[in-house]
Amino acid sequence: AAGIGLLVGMNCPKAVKPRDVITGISGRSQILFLVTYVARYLDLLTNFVSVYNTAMKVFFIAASAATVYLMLFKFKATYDHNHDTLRVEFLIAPCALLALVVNHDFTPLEILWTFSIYLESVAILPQLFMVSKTGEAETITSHYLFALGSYRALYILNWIYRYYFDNFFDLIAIVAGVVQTVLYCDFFYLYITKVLKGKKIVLPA
Amino acid sequence: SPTTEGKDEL
Repeated sequence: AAGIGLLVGMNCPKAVKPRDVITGISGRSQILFLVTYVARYLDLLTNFVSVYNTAMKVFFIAASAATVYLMLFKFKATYDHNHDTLRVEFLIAPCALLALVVNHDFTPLEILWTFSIYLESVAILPQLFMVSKTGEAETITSHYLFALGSYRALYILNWIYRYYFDNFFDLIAIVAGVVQTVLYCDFFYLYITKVLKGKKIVLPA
Repeated sequence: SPTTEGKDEL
């Protein structure tokens, strides 16, 4: 929530003058996250867990939709098309196919949930690809990525806890969550060794 | 297995 809130805040027209909108954020990743949250939270309408659960689902969808709108429509001029080029079809298609093959239950909601779990684990790839192409990440982008990466990494601790105390585990969520966290690891290394020391992330050319 | 009803995670 902090990461997504940061992004909306930094892209919000009230908060920053249009020219200050942070560059270096991948619009493609933001679209993938929006698709992820919509596909996963369709049960908002059918399955009430708690106020917190519903509130966070609404926040995730609303904030990522706002970010996509601000980046790709309102501040389209500042969006860096040239460096945000990873083909998302090559991420969406395999996730969709895998969701049809490996899932807990062959029902529309379950398939969409599974697709969303697989998609989230690779949704950051366009962003990491863009950082490698631009060769650097703005500090605020680094904070955003760190928050986004640690969100799923912390879930791994929760899954371990629930395995030992509730004897509950969801293998699909765990495998995808581990893959997702591993994808962030090289970024975590850069974040901790550089950004926290006040430096910017500049990747070797 | 935690199908749709049992999902309580984000």
